Amino acid sequence: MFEARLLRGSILKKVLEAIKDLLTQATFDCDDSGIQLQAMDNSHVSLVSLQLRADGFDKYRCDRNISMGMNLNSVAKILKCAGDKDTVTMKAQDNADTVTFVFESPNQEKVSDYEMKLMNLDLEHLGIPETEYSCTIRMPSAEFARICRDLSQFGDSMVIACTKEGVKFSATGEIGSANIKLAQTASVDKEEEAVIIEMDEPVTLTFACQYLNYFTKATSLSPQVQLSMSADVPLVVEYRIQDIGHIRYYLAPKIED
Amino acid sequence: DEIQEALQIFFTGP
Repeated sequence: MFEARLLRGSILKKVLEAIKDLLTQATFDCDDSGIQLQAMDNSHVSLVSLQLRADGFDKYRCDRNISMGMNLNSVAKILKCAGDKDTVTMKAQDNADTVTFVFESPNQEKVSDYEMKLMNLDLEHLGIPETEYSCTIRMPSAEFARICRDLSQFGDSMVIACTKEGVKFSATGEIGSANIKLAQTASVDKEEEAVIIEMDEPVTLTFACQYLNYFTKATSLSPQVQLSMSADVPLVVEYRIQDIGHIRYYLAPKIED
Repeated sequence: DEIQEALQIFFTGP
């Protein structure tokens, strides 16, 4: 039997909002350490890696490892039926072909359950090599979302250039060109609002704006976002989910023709 | 123009 209960049910709602536009289906791999999900988008340009640790749930039971293939649009529709303050429980019998979501209102007066058929997905798991990144940028997630939204109006691609002075986001297109420079925050009094750059080597890479805007759907999960870059390897955009895990997006760079 | 790389060339396949 698999059962995972989360008082902060809104986290699951936000996680689905953060991945459903990028992925149509994915497998939730559950074991006694928690829930993992790893899937590439249909074009195989980006990859989502979600981890929700067992100790972040208010109750977590996983008698036997279980992989549940799900249509993420369906899961998103079901989770939209949960209130922001509801407790959400996911449960499934061993080798079941359905999963049940139970939503309990804060005062326990309303309890809803939704049963959904599971899918047989033989999604390939990619090996993501541990990488020492040349540049790591931590910044407010809302700031990053704003930059991606603004610059994607100017062009399909965004250049991210990280140096010791700071990080510059640029885009050019028909209507012109745009540059946004963020300096490293000097006095870090409020960590969440700071721009913190760790740089071993300067790095400049080009990425498709469309995917970056999909990634920023995760903004509500964390006040900060962390960008990790090295020459000629995929960008990592990471949103930490407080006390339970993270969602990481990987995006392959674009190269000059 | 720029060419979009695919992830498989960076990450080991299954």
